Amino acid sequence: SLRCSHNSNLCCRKDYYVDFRDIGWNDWIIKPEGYQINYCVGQCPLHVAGSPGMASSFHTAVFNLVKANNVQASGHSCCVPTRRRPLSILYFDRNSNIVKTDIPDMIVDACGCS
Amino acid sequence: EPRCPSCPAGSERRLLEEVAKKQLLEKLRLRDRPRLAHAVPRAAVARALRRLQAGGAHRSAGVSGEEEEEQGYEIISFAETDLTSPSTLGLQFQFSQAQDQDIRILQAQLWLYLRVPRASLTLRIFLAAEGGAEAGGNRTLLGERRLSTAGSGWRSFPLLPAPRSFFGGQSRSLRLELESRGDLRDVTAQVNASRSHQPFLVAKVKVKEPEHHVAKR
Repeated sequence: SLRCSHNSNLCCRKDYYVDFRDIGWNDWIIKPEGYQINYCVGQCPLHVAGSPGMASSFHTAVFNLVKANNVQASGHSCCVPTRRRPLSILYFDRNSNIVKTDIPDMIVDACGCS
Repeated sequence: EPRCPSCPAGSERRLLEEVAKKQLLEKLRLRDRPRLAHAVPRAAVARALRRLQAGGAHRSAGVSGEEEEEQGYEIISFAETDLTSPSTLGLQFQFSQAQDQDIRILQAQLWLYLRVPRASLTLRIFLAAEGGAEAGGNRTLLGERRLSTAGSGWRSFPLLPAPRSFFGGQSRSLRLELESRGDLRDVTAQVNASRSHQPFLVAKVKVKEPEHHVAKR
């Protein structure tokens, strides 16, 4: 999985951190202090389509080139999250109770082409 | 208009903030953010939670609650798992870069949900170098435990002192490997079957005091 850089427009993970103080939510969310809202962006050329996590080895790259040469552009490939992780959150509910919960699949860890 | 190249533009930032708000409210099943009638000071909440967690019985003699609260905190990290071979299960822990303070680890415990399939299972825990066994990295044996079927369920394994050196370094990724003489696929199936059985590590840490330098003239 790639992290986005200025050198490439291939499918990659873009990192962005939302600080709860900036949006005025730090009064009811106790922990964490912010949310890492990563997202996937970039192009998915045919030779990397269907390989979440991108070409991981020489053999995968060759396989994908063969696939790209044989399969005509019949559909679209999208840059999507391929791995996510949960977010634990501690907050006040509307009755001022302190609630701790784990929200699955909240943080995008890796991106790949569908 | 010149701007910081790594900062998202204003409209993009606002969009991302709105997406973050919407996502959090949806997942917490809230229509709107809770409005608190009386603002609770963050320090008071943190103190109350630490007191609740520590409990009166765990306080060591001679250390007041207030002092103890200021001394340390707890990191809980959930593992990403991978089965490198039928008998080896890799556990990868990522620590936030925000925790780049100079910290000292006081206690570390690995929690695993185990269902022992046969009469017994001998489990060995290793601290693996970056890249794990696949990369031919070195491994340090942290402990070995023989488990019987009666011991199925959540089990904790103390890990100190070996990971201490890890927390002293720059790396924010810790890899442990579980190995058994038999097949670990049953254990892995348990781990993967439910998020509520995800292995986790609890580390009690303390922020290191800055060293006092004495100048001599």
